[in-house]
Amino acid sequence: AAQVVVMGPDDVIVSVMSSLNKPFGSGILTPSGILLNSQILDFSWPNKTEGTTPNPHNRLQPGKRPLSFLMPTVVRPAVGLCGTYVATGSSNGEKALSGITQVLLNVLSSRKNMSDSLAYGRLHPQLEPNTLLVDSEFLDEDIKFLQSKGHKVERKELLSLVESTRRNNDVIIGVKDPRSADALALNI
Amino acid sequence: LVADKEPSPETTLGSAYSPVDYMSITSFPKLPEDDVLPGENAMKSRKEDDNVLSEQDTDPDLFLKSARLQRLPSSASDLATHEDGTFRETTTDPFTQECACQRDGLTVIITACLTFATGVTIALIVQIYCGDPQVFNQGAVVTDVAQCTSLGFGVLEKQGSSVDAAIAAALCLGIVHPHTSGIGGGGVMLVHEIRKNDTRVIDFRETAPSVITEDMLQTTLDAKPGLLVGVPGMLSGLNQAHQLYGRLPWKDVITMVADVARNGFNVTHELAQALADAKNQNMSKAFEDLFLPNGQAPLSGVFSRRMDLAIILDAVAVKGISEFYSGNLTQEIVAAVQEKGGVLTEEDLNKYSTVLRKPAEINYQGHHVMAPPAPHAGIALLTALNILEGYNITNQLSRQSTFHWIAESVKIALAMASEIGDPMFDTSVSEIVAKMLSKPHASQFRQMIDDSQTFSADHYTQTFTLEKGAG
Repeated sequence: AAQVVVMGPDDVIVSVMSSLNKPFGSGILTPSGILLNSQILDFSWPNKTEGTTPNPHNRLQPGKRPLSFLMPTVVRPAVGLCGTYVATGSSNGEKALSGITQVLLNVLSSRKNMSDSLAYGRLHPQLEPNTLLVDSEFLDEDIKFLQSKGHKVERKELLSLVESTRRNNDVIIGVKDPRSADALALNI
Repeated sequence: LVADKEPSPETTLGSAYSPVDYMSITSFPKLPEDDVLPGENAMKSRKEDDNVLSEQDTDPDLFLKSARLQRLPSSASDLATHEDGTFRETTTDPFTQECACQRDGLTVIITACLTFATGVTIALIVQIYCGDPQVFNQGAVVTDVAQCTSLGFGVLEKQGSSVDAAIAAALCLGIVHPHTSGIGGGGVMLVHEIRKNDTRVIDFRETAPSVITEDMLQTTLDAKPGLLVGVPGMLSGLNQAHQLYGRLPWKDVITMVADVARNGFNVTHELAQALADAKNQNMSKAFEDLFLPNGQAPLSGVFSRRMDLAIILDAVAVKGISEFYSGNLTQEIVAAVQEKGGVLTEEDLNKYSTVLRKPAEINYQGHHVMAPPAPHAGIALLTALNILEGYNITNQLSRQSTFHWIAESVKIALAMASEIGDPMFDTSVSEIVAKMLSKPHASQFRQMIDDSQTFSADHYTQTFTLEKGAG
């Protein structure tokens, strides 16, 4: 998925996630150059994959939108206008859920700055098979701690890319995920 | 204190000695001697403190004369004409209101100053609220691609709105990162207005074509990739966002994006990797001609242009999104899909509409967290936060101690997410959503988490298969 996060001088916060589903979508290219999506793959249907249980609420129907893990997220103070605002988004399907959760915990609960919050190693609990994935930034001692709780830990190079902006009163900062070589955050 | 409550002649005289107010004394009625007596002590005290008033000033008539003489020292030539006989006792103010300003320059000056200050203050307030900003406030733009971040930033510098910037950057990503998004796809936008405290979710995800059935998908989809294509929503959604929040003209925003395609960009690391992966797959000849010239994936840093997309975007800038949803492009898209075994029709594109939703939201440790509602998994994020809130995670806790809680909470949230779908087609989804957003329900899940060991997701709740790469 592609991510855009903007906090502008007009006091409006925007987070956009867009997608073609698979890389290059369906691979179908129209004569004028439009690549078409493969979003039907996000629906569930019987016999789609062997040994799976399709989600009955996500069955294919004309005009219907499928379940998606596009999760542009905005945080504002619960009371009043003063305090911390966060806008964030993440790529890579269901791994966006664990990515955003951990970044928000780092910022809102652990009171870490945004750069550190994005840089820390991340984990992702995979349902099938029941494995705990961790990324390359995750510390070995933390893996041992998790293994002591019975987690089957598997290390992956990259789990998700999270881009974020944060506003504290009148100070706004945008931060890109340090795992991305191409992303850029620009601040006024 | 007595003088404050009931002004006696003496106190009035005392205050009248003020140069500002002496005029009122000139018309002061003659004071009976008897009236002075109750304030005799105060009078004495006043006399002691006052170096100007003499003994004879206790007589109001004499005071009036001396006061006038004291206040007109520069009018010495006129004094000659002001003999004692010219002073008469009056019952009305001889100085009418109309000519008061001529008599007291200080009053005029003070009035003018106050008027001027009031005017300036009002003008400043009006300028702050209605005028152009004199100081360019802070802002930030973040995207997956440096060039698209710069484009979004440029839109802000041209006084575009945050949504204008987001529209330009999102379309730019479709040009520079065609493996992740594009006008042939869809997405979700969340917009929060701080001052109005108003939030909208603009859902422009693709929809299933009108004649597609599950039976059609019981085939080898690699042979019929056209069946995978949903009705694209990207341009419709961004146009809707622009209508709601845009500040620059649509044409200007889209033309700036078209310029990126026209003027070119460098292939990013990510695109180079995606193209290298695509090279090993069975892609169409048109795809290979465009993205894999000479059968080779371009390296990162190679300069590239997309004149084809520039032409499309120029047309959309001028004619609007009807060019895509009910114009020549529509027929072309339908033909390309049907050629690959798909069932997309022109009517599907004609009828596509963006959905405006309110966000799913919870309070988390004094913060209000907002995410897209079903069929998006934003509510799963809120479920995870609801569960984790009960652990009272603070910066006093080591990060390591939270990992197990995070792993189990996200696992539960994922399992719950595997149940949701489009609530517009299945009303029972609303019940699942209500359960996912419930704090008491989160508390029950938290009690099921064992701090010393992990469980699989079905220990907590039923699970369905999550489609690989969803979104």
